[in-house]
Amino acid sequence: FTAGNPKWKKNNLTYRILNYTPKMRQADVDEAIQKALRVWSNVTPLTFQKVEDKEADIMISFAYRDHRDNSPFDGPNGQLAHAFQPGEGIGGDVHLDEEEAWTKDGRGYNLFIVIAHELGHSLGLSHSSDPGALMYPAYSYTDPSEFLLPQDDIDGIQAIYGQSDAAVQPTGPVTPQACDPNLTFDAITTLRGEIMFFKGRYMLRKHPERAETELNFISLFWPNLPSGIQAAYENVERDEVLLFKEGKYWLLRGYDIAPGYPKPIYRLGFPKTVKRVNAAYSDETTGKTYFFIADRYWRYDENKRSMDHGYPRKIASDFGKIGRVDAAFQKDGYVYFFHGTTQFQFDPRAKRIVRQMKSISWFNC
Amino acid sequence: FPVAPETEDEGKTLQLVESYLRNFYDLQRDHHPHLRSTGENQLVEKLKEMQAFFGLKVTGKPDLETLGMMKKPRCGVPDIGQYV
Repeated sequence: FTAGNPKWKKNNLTYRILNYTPKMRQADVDEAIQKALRVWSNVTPLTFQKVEDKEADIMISFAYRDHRDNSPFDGPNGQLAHAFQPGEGIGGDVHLDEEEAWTKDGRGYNLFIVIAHELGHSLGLSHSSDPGALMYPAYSYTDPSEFLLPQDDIDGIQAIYGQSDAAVQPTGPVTPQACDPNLTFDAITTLRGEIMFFKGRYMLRKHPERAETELNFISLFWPNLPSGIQAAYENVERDEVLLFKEGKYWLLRGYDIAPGYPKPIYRLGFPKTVKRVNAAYSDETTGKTYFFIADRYWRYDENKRSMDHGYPRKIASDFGKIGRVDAAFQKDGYVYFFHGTTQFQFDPRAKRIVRQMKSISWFNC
Repeated sequence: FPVAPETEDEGKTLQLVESYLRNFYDLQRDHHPHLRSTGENQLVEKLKEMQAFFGLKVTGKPDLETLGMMKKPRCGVPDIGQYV
């Protein structure tokens, strides 16, 4: 919250777009602003009405260097925009640095994301220390089509203006905490000696030499990858990682997504009845990759680049009581299966589970 | 004499740290850097405040991670206090 808890005394606010950046089509600017306003009106009783030729509560403009508000912009990068807390005159106004590369996608700086953040200030919110929050001070790109207002921001704005009038109260994603005992994973893979744990739009990154776990948006490294990766595995020999979501998969060569991806998973030999992959790991000694889907698994020969015959088989019959597999990876000869908050360490030589741990055991909690 | 690169970097680093803390953490402009005791204390305190906010290791020193965060593009509103 902003010191002094400033808020608008009314719910029906007005906004005006004073000028446009030449870097985007006007229609795209209008759309970005309307979408940004809906981020806040969807979770509060607030409404926003566009006005043209009079003073509005929220005046939105693109400004250049010193624009006479005692807060000069600093050219490309650095400070992207700022906005003023609710109040008369400049109160509520949003200023965007004209020298930034404004876009409507992942290139440069996404106008929708930045304006949605600044409108949070216009409504009385200050910065959040939650790295996943919209009100976190540093810019991070999220695909606007996948954007959901995080719970941290919903809690903040509703503490000021109350809940929305919607019958069903909207909720938002919560930022994963590495030492949360209830943490589960969508997918896990090794990547050049590190371990990547995928969760929603996040990736928890664990380097064997570092005690801390790093939390990043998937989009920070791979803007073209969707959130919600469902399975992943590393082919260590080829220095490749495959990432799966629904009927498609992407290929990372080193750290970069290879051109020509995503491809349909059926290219790997899955039957059309298979709609998605839950988990996967690759055994670099045998060159066999195991795909887990519901209660069955397939085995793929990386050298022949085709599925082995005689599959699918029941997971329980060959891996024991590990249930459905959310995520899996192999490290130092053992396979680690994740089911909810439980993790099983499986010895493929002895063909049995040798240990059961918590899902967060890798994070030095 | 040409300035040794390290000292030049240090100068730039200090400049980055000071302007960041001045912009976003209310570091007073006249925090008397030449009076090592008070000026340095305030800068260290502000740096710690910034590190705590971003969940970085609170060292009071401009370590790599801290400088990395300071170089990230961001919103111009301060992280503490009012913006009027």
